[in-house]
Amino acid sequence: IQFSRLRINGFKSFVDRTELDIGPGLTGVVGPNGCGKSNLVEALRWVMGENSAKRMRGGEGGMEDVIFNGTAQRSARDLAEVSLLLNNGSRSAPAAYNGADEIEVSRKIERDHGSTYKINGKTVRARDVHMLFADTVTGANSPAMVSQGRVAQIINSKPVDRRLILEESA
Amino acid sequence: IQFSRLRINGFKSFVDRTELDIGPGLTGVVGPNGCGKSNLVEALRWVMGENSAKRMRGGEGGMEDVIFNGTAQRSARDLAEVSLLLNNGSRSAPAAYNGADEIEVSRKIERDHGSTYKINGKTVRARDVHMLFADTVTGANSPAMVSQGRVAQIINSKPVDRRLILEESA
Amino acid sequence: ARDRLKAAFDHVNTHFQRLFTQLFGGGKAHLALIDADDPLGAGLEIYAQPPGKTLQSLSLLSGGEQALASISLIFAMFLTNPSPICVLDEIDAPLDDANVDRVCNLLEEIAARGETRFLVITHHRMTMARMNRLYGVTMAERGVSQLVSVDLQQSFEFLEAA
Amino acid sequence: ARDRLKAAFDHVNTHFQRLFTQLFGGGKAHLALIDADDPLGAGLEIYAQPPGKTLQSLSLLSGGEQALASISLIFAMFLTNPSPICVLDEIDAPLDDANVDRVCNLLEEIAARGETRFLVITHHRMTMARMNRLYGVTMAERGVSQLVSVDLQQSFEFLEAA
Ligand SMILES: Nc1ncnc2c1ncn2[C@@H]1O[C@H](COP(=O)(O)OP(=O)(O)OP(=O)(O)O)[C@@H](O)[C@H]1O
Ligand SMILES: Nc1ncnc2c1ncn2[C@@H]1O[C@H](COP(=O)(O)OP(=O)(O)OP(=O)(O)O)[C@@H](O)[C@H]1O
Ligand SMILES: [Mg+2]
Ligand SMILES: [Mg+2]
Repeated sequence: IQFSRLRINGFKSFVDRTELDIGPGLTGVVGPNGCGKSNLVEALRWVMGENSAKRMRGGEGGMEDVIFNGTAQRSARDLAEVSLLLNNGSRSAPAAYNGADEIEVSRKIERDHGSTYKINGKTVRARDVHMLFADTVTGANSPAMVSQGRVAQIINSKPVDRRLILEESA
Repeated sequence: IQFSRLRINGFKSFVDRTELDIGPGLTGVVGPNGCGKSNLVEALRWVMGENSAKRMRGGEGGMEDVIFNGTAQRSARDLAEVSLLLNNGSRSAPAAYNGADEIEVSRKIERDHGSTYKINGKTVRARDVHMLFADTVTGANSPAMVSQGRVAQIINSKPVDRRLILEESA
Repeated sequence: ARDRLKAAFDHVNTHFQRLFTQLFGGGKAHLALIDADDPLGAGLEIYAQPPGKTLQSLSLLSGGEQALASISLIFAMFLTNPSPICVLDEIDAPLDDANVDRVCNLLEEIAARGETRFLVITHHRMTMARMNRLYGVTMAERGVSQLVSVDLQQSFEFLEAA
Repeated sequence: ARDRLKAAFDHVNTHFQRLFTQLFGGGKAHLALIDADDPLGAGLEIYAQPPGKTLQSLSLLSGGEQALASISLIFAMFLTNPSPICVLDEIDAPLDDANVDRVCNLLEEIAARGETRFLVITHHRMTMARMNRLYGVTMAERGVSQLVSVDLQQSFEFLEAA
C-alpha cells in the first residue's frame, strides 16, 4: 500500500480543513517555529491509532487536547477529525480490506464523547485500525515515525530502554 | 576582570599546544561534527575548577579521560594542561590577587598523580580557584556556561530541578 | 520471544554496521547486548569508531556524532522492516553540512526503491533543496496553521521568516 | 536562604518577562513557584503565551518555542548576575531564521555594554555572520584538533565541510 493523502479538520492548530498530498519520494515540510509542522506528524500518528495523550503532547485535558482550543479571534471547537487515504493499487492490504482500490481510515473525537474510528465508512474498533497498520508494517509507534526529539531520546536512554525499542521493531 | 586567552596542551583532542584569544564582543567557533568545539568549552570549565568527571563527559577513566588518549598516528599523552589568562586592568579581582595586571590560572593533570592548580605561578588548592571565580561571578557551573544540550535539559527537567538552577544562580 | 529478539538483533546489527560507515564516510561500529546473559533482560549498547578515531561508547562521541550514530540505528531498524511511510521531524538539527549531505543521500537511495514515501520536516536549507516537493506551514492568522504548496524554484528565504 | 531565593526569583522573573517578549517579538510569559508553600521546596514552572496564542505551560509549546523560552530563562539568570564570560554551545540549533536573528540582537545588545565576552559555537550561517571574529576548529589530522583563525570576509562554505 501507499500513503497518499492526509485530511485534517479541527485538529490542534489546523482548525480549517487542510489536505496534505503525500507524493512518491521526498516531501519536505518547512516553516517558522510554532507554526504547526509537528502537529501534522501528530495528526498522522493519531489517525493510525495513537492512544496515549502524553505521546500527543497532551496536557491536563487528556486526548481532548487535540481538539482546536481557540485563539484570540476564533472560538474553540468541539470536534476534531483526521482521515488518511491509502492507495491499495498493489493489492497488498490485509485480506479484510484487499478488495478495494483505496482504503480510507478516519478518526473523530468529540468533547465528552471520546473518539470513533472508521475504515471505508464503516465504524470499527481501535484494535482493527492497529491490526490494519501492523499488517502493513507501520503504525503510530513504528520506528519509522521519528518525532521531534526522538534522536536525542535514543542517545540519552539507558541500554535497557534501547533494547525495548529493538524488541518493538522486531 | 576580562577573560583574554585560553592555552591548551594535551587536553582531549587538543594534543598540540593551542591558544584561543578571547576578544571583546562576540567570538564565533565553527567546524564540522566531532572536530573539538565542545572540547574547548570543557577546557575552559576544567581550568575554572570543574571537579565532576561526568560533567566533563568522562568515561570509566574518571578525570584522567581529559588527557589525550591517542589516535592511529599519535600515542597517548600522560599529561594535560590548560591555563587561562585574565586581564585585571579594571582592578576588580578579589583582594588577594588584585595587585597584578594579569592573573594566570592553570591546571595540570598527570596520569596517576591527580591534578594541581596554580594562580600566577603559585600552587593553590581547588578551593582557592573556586573562590577566585565565584568572586568574579563565574565558574565552571555558572548559568552563563551553556554547554551543548543544556537548553534541552532545562526544558525536560522537572520544576523542582529548575528551582535548583535558580538557587545556584542566586 | 528470545529467538525473535536474537534474530532481530542480528539483522539490525548487520544493517547498522553498514549504515554507520556510509553516514560517517568511514569508520566502523557495532551493537552489543550487555548487562545480562538473557537477551530479554539485556541492554543495547552502541560502540562506535568514527573515521580515524579510537573505538568508544556512544556517550564519548560529540553531539553531532551521537545524533548520526542514533540515526544509523533508526534506519537499521527501518531497513530490517521497511515501512510504506517514514516521517523525520528535524533530525538534521545538530548535523554539519557534510553529514546532512550523507543523510540526504541515504534518503534518496531508499526512496528510489519506490516502496517508501518520506515526510521530512526541516529548517536546513540543504535538506530543503533535496526534496521532490515542498509544503510550507504558515500562521498568517495567529494560532491558525495553514498549509501552502511551495514552488521548488522559489527562494527559501521566505520559508523561515515568521 | 529563603529570602535570598525569593529575591533571586523576583529579579529573574522581571528579566524573564521582558526577555521573553523581546525574543518572541511579542506575547508574554512569567515564572511561578509551584507545588509547595515554602520556596525552598517548590518547583519553578514557566508559563508562556507566544504572540497571538493562549497561555500554556512549557510542555505544550513547539520544539523551537520551548528552546526560545529556555534561552529567555538562561539570559534572565545571566542578567541578574552578569558574568565576564558567556559560552553558548549550539543554542541556535532548533531555531528558525527569525528567532536566530532576535537571539543575535540580544547578544549584540549585551556585548555592547563591554562587561561580557561571548564564545558562540554554531553551525548556523546567520549566527556566523553576526560574529566579531571567527575561529575554525578542524581535524586535518584525524583525531587531532587544530584551531585556525578565519577571515570574516571568506565564504562560510568551507567551515562546515568535514
Ligand atoms: N489543541 C490545540 N489547539 C490550538 N493550537 C494548538 C493545540 N495544540 C497545540 N497547539 C499549538 O500548536 C503550536 C505548536 O505547533 P508545532 O509543535 O507543530 O510547531 P512546529 O512547527 O513543529 O515548530 P518547531 O519548528 O518549533 O518545532 C503551539 O504553539 C500550540 O499553541
Ligand atoms: N581524551 C581524549 N583524547 C582524544 N580525543 C578525545 C578525548 N576526549 C574526547 N575526544 C574526542 O573529541 C571528539 C569530540 O569532540 P567535541 O565533542 O568537541 O566535538 P564538536 O566539535 O563539539 O562536535 P559537534 O558539532 O558534533 O558537537 C570525539 O570524537 C572524541 O573522540
Ligand atoms: Mg516541531
Ligand atoms: Mg559539540
